This record gives sequence, C-alpha cells and structure tokens, in this order.
Amino acid sequence: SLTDRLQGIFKGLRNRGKLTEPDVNDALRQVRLALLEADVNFRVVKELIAAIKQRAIGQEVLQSLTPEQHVIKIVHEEMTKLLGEGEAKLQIAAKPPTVIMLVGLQGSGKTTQAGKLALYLRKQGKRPLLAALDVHRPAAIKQLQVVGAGLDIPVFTLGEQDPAQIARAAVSHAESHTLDVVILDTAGRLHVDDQMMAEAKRIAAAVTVHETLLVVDAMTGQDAVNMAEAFTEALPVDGFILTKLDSDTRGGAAISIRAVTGRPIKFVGVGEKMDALEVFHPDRMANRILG
Amino acid sequence: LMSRRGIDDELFEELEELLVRADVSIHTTTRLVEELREAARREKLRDAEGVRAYLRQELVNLLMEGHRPLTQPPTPPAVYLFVGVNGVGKTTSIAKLAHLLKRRRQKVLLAAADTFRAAAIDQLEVWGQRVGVDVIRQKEGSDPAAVVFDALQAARARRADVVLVDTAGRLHTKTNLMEELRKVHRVIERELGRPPDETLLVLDATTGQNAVSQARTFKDAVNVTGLVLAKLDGTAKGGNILTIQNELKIPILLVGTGEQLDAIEEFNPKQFVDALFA
Ligand SMILES: Nc1nc2c(ncn2[C@@H]2O[C@H](COP(=O)(O)OP(=O)(O)OP(=O)(O)O)[C@@H](O)[C@H]2O)c(=O)[nH]1
Ligand SMILES: Nc1nc2c(ncn2[C@@H]2O[C@H](COP(=O)(O)OP(=O)(O)OP(=O)(O)O)[C@@H](O)[C@H]2O)c(=O)[nH]1
Ligand SMILES: [Mg+2]
Ligand SMILES: [Mg+2]
Repeated sequence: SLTDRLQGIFKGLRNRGKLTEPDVNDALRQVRLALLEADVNFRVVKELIAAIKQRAIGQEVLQSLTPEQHVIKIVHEEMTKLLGEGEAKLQIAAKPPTVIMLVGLQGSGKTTQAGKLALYLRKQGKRPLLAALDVHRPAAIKQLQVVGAGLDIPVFTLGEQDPAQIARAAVSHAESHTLDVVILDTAGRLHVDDQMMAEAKRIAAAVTVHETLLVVDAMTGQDAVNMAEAFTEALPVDGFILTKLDSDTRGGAAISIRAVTGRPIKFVGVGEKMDALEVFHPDRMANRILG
Repeated sequence: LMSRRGIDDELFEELEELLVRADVSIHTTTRLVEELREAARREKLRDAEGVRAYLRQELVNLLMEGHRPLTQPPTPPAVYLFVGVNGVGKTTSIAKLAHLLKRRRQKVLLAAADTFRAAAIDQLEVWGQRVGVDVIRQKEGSDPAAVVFDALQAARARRADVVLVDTAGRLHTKTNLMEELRKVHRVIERELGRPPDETLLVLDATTGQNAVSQARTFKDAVNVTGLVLAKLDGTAKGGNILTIQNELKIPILLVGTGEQLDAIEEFNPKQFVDALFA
C-alpha cells in the first residue's frame, strides 16, 4: 500500500536525521505512482501533487517523528477536498413529478441504476415511474420492464418511438396517476456521437428535467475526463452515479470527473441487486483510491 | 518544423504523458521510455521524429507477438467462450462475430448461457434473429452449464461449424461467480474432449488499470486465450492491452468499433498504434 511504500522511503531517511525537500520529492514520486495506478487523470495528478507538495515541505512534516503519517494525512485531505462533500441531495420539484434523467456511455449501468434509484426513492415515500427511453439496444425496454416488475414499480413505454415523445408522455402519465418521480432511462451513447448527443439534448428539452445524472463506470481510466467534460458541456449534468464499486478497481476516475466538472458524485453502485445503491462518502473513496 | 525538433527531456515527458493518457500503465510506460532513451543514444537517433518513429515501431513489434487468427479446430464445431466483467460488450461482440462468420459461410450457433441478468436471453435472441442464426436457450435462472451442454449437443446434431457461448457479466473478484464460470469451462472441455477453442475475454476500451487485474484473474480461472477490445470507437485508446500482451502473453484478436453488426475487425497492431499517436 502507499503507506507501506512511504514508510519504506522515510525509514531509510530517518536514520540520517533531518528530513529534506529531496526526501519529500521521493515520497511525492511514490504518491504520483499510486494515483496513476489508481486511474486518476494524468493532469489532475499533476495538480494534486503540486498542492500536496506545498504542504508537505512545511515544518509539520520536516520535523515530524512519523513523516509518512503526515504525508499520508495531507494526501488524504487534499483528495477528500477534491472529492467534495458527500451530498446525495436530489433536486425535488416544487410541483411534481420530479424528473430524473440518466445518461452515460454504453454499459455503464444506467438501466440497473434506474431500478435502484426507483427503489431508493420509494423507500423514502415517493411514488416512482420508470420510463424506457432506450429505443436502440436490443431488448432494452424488456430489460427495464423486468427490472420494474421485480420491484413492483411501473414502467412507462411507447415501444420504439422518439425518446423525446416518450419522455413527454411519461411525465403526463405520471401527472395523471399522481406518481411523483419519473426516472428516464436513456440509451448508452458516445460523447463523440453527434446524433446521439443531439438525441439526449432533445430529450432534455422536451420535459423539465430536475436532475440529470451521468452514470460512470468506476473502472474507467484516463478517458473519464474527456467524456465527463463533453457530457457536462452538452447537458446540464447535476452530478454522477459511480457504478460497479463492488469490484477491486481503485476508482481514480471519481477524482478526475469531480475535479474537471465541479459536479458532485451523488450515489455509488455496489452490486447488481436493486438494493446495491449507496450515498457517496468522499473520505471512504479517498481511502480506496490510495489503496 | 516538428521533425527538426531536438531530443530533450521535454520530449520524453510528452511521450510519457501520451502513453499514460492512453491507459498504458505507468509501470510499462516508465520501462518503455527508459528503453527509448537508451535506444536514442545507442541508435544515435537525430531528432524528435526519429524517437517517435522508433517508439511506434517498438509498440507494433510488441503487439505483433502472438498476433494470430481465431483458432480453428481439426473437427467442428469450433467453440468460442466469451467472458468478462459487467457491461463490457460480450453479447454484442458475439452477435458481430456471428455475422462475420456467417458471411464466411460458416454455420453458427449461439448459446444463451447468461441465465441471470434481466432480459439477457431476449437480447441475444433479438441479435440471433437479426443475424439469422439459431440461439440455444433455456429458462431464465437455469444452470448456465446445462445451456452449454444443450448447445454442444445441438451443434453436433445440426453439424454447426461454430458455437459462440455468451456468459453473464461477472466481477473477477466474486469467487462464486468465477467458480460458476469454471464449471461452464469444464462442461465444454468434457463434452468436446478438449478445452474451448478460444476463451475470449472481452474488455471495454474505456477501462483503466483494472483491465490488467481482470485479465490476470480470468486467465487463472479459465485460461483466457485471447482478448476482444470493445468500444474502440470512443475516445479511449485501450493502452492497457500493452501490459496484458507483454506480461500475461494474451494476444488481442478482435476489436469492436461500434454498435452495429459490421462493427468488428480483426486486430491490426499498426492501426492500433497509429490511433494511440493520433
Ligand atoms: N457488479 C456490478 N454490476 C453492475 C452494477 N451496476 C450495473 N451492473 C451490471 O452492469 C451491466 C450493465 O448494466 P446496464 O444497466 O445494462 O448498463 P446500461 O448503462 O444501461 O447499458 P446500455 O443501456 O447498453 O448503455 C449489467 O450486467 C448490470 O447487472 C454495479 O454497481 N455493480
Ligand atoms: N460504441 C460501442 N458500443 C458497444 C460496443 N460493443 C458493445 N457496445 C454497447 O455496450 C453496451 C453493452 O453491451 P453488451 O453486449 O450488452 O455487454 P455485455 O458484456 O454483454 O453486458 P452484460 O451481459 O450485462 O455483462 C450496449 O449498449 C452495446 O451496444 C462497441 O464496440 N462500441
Ligand atoms: Mg441500458
Ligand atoms: Mg451480455
């Protein structure tokens, strides 16, 4: 682990007496390696190391009896600062229904997270409606219907129609059935696919969306920054759901997407079952990324 | 102007950034850049362009190792088992490969051995219809090994040339799911009298360093013979396959470049390296 590596460095040094700036630079090299291995974006790592270095060459480290503890503490604090506060606040509409739109790359976990969100909101006393806006992927509508049936939560579909149409119809269906949250499950799309990004914009323009969540796979590598930036420029992304955190991926993409867009991670997916949705904890995430 | 640029630290830093941002591991990148500095001295490379060209050739050479077509067994059917973590593109890659092989006049059969995920069997059946190949399936929730057994019997009876086996996405860290996969692999081996002709690990090109961990664990569990790198039509470069090829000796055989049936190609090392440097 990083702590072990830093201990190794500082152990060799402490025998020589006073800690110097070059010693701290050695330590920072190890921190940089750990962050890159954890998939934190190359440029974000540069900024993070600069911020850590500023503090690490201060007296608190140079005069410490356990410098590795201090460096770890600084690294942890700087990372947690970047990850933001754990705030799962979803925008609730003044006049129902609240409309939540899920977007993201192919296979990131949108359809599964749609079900999980619906269950989460129902447990909070809401009456959710799932809406099937993926008219592209084979059996996508069926998949959402099976998810909804398993939860006994209604699924709205018009089959393979224009998704903007389906969104409008789903919202008016919710209004006439006093359902107070509509969760729009959309097709996976590439941020560089102009047609599909135009479709997403059309959906977002067709109804009032109160919460746009970008669903991101926690094992995403350096590309996380490109796609998060592109999605956030095209759509009013309010935050992220980071999925598949039940894997052993370090999840550095979490820092990258937050650092580059300023939007918060609101939820994390930790399994395939419908109850596998948790509120985001920045300090736990920092621990995980540090490894 | 660019090609007359000299060789300096800044050049090697730029190349390091290019590789890391392509998801080549920092460990592999550091090694490659060190060797490159060595080569620049030894070969007396004269400018930045020379260094770049040398690196590109090194990467192509690395990826050419183990470059080969899909394995064809002496007696049909060829059985290709598709494995990988959740959402990477297994089912879609199977549909595309089925389409490609059918166009080469092969008789293809699909085995719907993802009996777990919502509408997984439906998804493969829709693809089967579109491609024009049969899908062997059972009820949702049935034993995947039983579906595979059925599919191999059907393949013999119908004289199929190829069987493509779809399995459920599973995290390599879930030991019970990896054990289920081992069982599927064993059933194939027992019925065929040899292991599957390919055990293809499908990787998502957007995945970072976890891809190496996935490859390692799946290889230990079911002896992965090749990689399928899907979603290369995005902006991610898939550089982690360099480490997988180099350290685990697993060659990349196919790449997925979109969601349509024709969006699959045999892996081309030169094209891949060109895209890394684009
Ligand atoms: N282990 C794990 N698997 C997950 C999680 N969330 C989703 N999955 C799985 O990931 C795979 C893809 O999930 P989907 O919900 O179909 O993803 P999607 O974004 O809707 O996919 P497209 O609609 O094709 O873009 C499925 O096998 C899910 O069961 C999670 O938090 N953990
Ligand atoms: N752009 C692009 N999308 C792809 C590619 N391959 C697959 N996809 C998409 O990725 C999503 C997931 O594909 P699947 O084939 O369902 O993935 P899977 O591995 O079978 O998923 P699970 O069975 O849930 O684990 C779908 O939306 C596919 O259309 C590709 O090469 N390029
Ligand atoms: Mg979906
Ligand atoms: Mg599948």
